[in-house]
Amino acid sequence: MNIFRLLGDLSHLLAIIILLLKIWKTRSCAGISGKSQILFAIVYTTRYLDLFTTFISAYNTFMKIIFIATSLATVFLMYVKFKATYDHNHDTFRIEFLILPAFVLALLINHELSPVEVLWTFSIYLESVAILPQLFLVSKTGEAESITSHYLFALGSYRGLYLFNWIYRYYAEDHYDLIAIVAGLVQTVLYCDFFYLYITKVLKGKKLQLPA
Amino acid sequence: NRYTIVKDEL
Repeated sequence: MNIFRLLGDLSHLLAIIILLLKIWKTRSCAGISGKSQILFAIVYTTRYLDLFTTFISAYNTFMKIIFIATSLATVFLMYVKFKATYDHNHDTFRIEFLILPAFVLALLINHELSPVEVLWTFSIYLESVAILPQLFLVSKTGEAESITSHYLFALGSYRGLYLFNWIYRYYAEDHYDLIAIVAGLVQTVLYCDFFYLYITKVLKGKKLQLPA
Repeated sequence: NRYTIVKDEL
């Protein structure tokens, strides 16, 4: 464990808490893409199957359970409890266009052609693009509430911090994993445009509004 | 071994 990874994990946890609190306090999931949340739930359930086979640390097990549970809880809140507030008219991204290519790519490019390894690889590929329906929703409505922006910033920072973690591990532990690194790079790049708007607008107290 | 090293990440 190094500081970049710890900060990355905490940032990820913060993003999830912000989102759940926003939905719970406002009793509404307006402006949030249910499609992205479904993708994240698929990402965590397929990646953390090793919970049943490998024990790494109490921290690792605890975080994995939290990520699976909170992603399922978010989907439940959006599609069941606060279904009436869900913005389904704008949330029209076709997630099969992300799921299927991620799965095919995982079958083609992986470290080992075994079920658990392919599912792990699939989850890494899918995570890198899972935010696209959310970014699509924001671009369709042309704006995002501040709280949604904070959520996106925390979520984007998480993989960005992991990039520094991988650079650190490359030098300190002589370890690297190209699948995770390339996917993490793609994931972080997808947030760049949003990061720019967040820093130039949201941090100055303005609402995130896209140019017409 | 990649299995023990990378799988410790989240």
